[in-house]
Amino acid sequence: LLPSEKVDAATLESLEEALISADVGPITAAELVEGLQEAAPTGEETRRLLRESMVRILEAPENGNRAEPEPGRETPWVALLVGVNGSGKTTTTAKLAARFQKHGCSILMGAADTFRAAAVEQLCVWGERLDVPVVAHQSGGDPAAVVYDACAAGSARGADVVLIDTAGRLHTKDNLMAELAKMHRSAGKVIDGAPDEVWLVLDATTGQNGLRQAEDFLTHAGITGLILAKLDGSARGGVALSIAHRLSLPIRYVGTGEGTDDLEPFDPEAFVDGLLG
Amino acid sequence: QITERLQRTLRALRGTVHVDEKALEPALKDLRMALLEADVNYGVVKEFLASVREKALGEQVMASLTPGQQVIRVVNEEMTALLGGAQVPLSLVGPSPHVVLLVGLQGAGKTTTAAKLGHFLRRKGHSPMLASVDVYRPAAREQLLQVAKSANLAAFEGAAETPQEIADAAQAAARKDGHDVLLLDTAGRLHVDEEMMAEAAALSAAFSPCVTLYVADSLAGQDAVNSVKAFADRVGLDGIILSKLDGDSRGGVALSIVSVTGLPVLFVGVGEKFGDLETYHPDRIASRILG
Ligand SMILES: Nc1nc2c(ncn2[C@@H]2O[C@H](COP(=O)(O)OP(=O)(O)OP(=O)(O)O)[C@@H](O)[C@H]2O)c(=O)[nH]1
Ligand SMILES: Nc1nc2c(ncn2[C@@H]2O[C@H](COP(=O)(O)OP(=O)(O)OP(=O)(O)O)[C@@H](O)[C@H]2O)c(=O)[nH]1
Ligand SMILES: [Mg+2]
Ligand SMILES: [Mg+2]
Repeated sequence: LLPSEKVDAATLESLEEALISADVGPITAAELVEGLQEAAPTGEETRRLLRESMVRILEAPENGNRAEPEPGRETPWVALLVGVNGSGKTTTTAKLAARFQKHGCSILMGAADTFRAAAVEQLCVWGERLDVPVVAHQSGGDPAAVVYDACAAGSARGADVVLIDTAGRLHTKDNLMAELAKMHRSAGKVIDGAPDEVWLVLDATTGQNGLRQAEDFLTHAGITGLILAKLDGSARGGVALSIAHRLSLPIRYVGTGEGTDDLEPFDPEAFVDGLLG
Repeated sequence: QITERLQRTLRALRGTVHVDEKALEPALKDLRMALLEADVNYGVVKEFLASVREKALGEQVMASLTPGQQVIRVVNEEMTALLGGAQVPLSLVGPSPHVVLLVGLQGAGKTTTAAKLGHFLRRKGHSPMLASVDVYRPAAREQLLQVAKSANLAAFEGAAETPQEIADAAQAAARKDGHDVLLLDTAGRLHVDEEMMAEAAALSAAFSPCVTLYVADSLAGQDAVNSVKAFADRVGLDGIILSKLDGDSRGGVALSIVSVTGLPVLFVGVGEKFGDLETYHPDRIASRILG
């Protein structure tokens, strides 16, 4: 295939296969490739045009450029970490604490997973390692009360940042989604306008169910963005592209390992390169 | 879902006597889209469609079915057969205590599954002991102790520091206390993490598990076959446990894993409590994937 010839069907099909294999999803993949066909690029333009269309999708959502919390705030900036079981919420909470701490912020974490075995202990280990206080209650307690207390403690201490870890929950469980809505309201009762962000932590290995997760967490928990965890594996997290496209949600960070330094601000170009392989 | 869509597409076959190749193509195109949306691996979908096409065109249309119904029946049969027709039991043979090793990616559900399996085995008359060799994740061993306690199961607790030492001590304790099964919960690991895969392989070599089970997240997408293949090659696997099937994931990963590895699915996880483990029914998974 000469670079200056019109791209052929086989090349388009292999691009579509690459997108599907990266979990972009068959419908989004077909739309992206159809867009290419209409633009009728040459062989060498094809990949560049595809990259650009994907980067545009990822840069489009509005709150993608919302600022990170800065030290010296009047009231605490509050974020809730939510998502399905095992996606990486607790570890991500610790990573965010480490990151904002490096920026000079004073941090407090809320251990609002009062359900799972050793969930509070897990976050407390991170709190000790980072020298960040953790607000926690008895296991089995009301998670909304932990949210309330964490926000109140943050306010009382003049903390810049309050990060709240929540229990994993499948979006199909109405009572658990209602619990999350209640936790959201609790934050707002203590601090005006809280939470500032509600971030869905999505496992990069997630398939098309990720779109269902995002839709339901948007409806019930008012998520304001995504964090894509476990991108250090071979899964490329393509469903996040579909989520950005259909729900106009920004990807804020990516998780690249199990340590507190393994968090990076989202880079659309690098992410698209990863998807296209 | 898929069946309804197929029925609509296959109406073109109404009034025909044979499954016509040309009329079959739009149905297969529809089926391809639906299977990919259900997270069945791209390559597995290709193979599946090829075998459906071959069977649908090759078969004599049954008198009782329309050609359209015939195709749907072929799809269902092929899917169920691929998913592993019969139920395979957990086979514990060899010297006691039988070591059952649980492996898989981070967050798949191994620790929770260890308690579920222990509960299942005890109800079958076994005396299991649980042990965690996850020395990495904060409070991992504490989590294992707590889930064991809530399920009223024996768990190993000791001062050992490395995975090999812990497993050694646990094995000795299990033997001494008369347990016939030792369930070893391992740390989540990436199949691209050479060091961690070597650790898992070394554990397997040292303790010759009776059964090594891969816990697979049923929410997973296209990449899942890559990790399970790597675990099968490096560590050796005897079976699969599919977790989080209480969600609304279509579970296409089940078809991908089974057709690529040939391994049986032994159990499915349907919740967070130790009782939330069910035996695997391929026909139920088939109808879930086919919507
Ligand atoms: N490789 C890798 N592992 C990660 C990453 N983020 C989290 N993990 C691991 O994933 C597993 C689950 O992480 P958790 O933080 O406990 O996940 P969670 O969402 O809080 O889980 P639940 O509270 O049980 O729902 C742990 O083994 C983490 O170390 C990541 O970016 N990369
Ligand atoms: N809904 C549901 N949740 C499950 C199921 N199995 C496990 N979980 C949840 O998934 C999350 C992760 O489970 P763990 O047992 O900690 O997973 P793991 O594989 O041991 O994680 P790592 O040790 O970090 O690799 C927890 O919140 C569990 O309660 C299941 O079948 N259904
Ligand atoms: Mg957690
Ligand atoms: Mg574990």
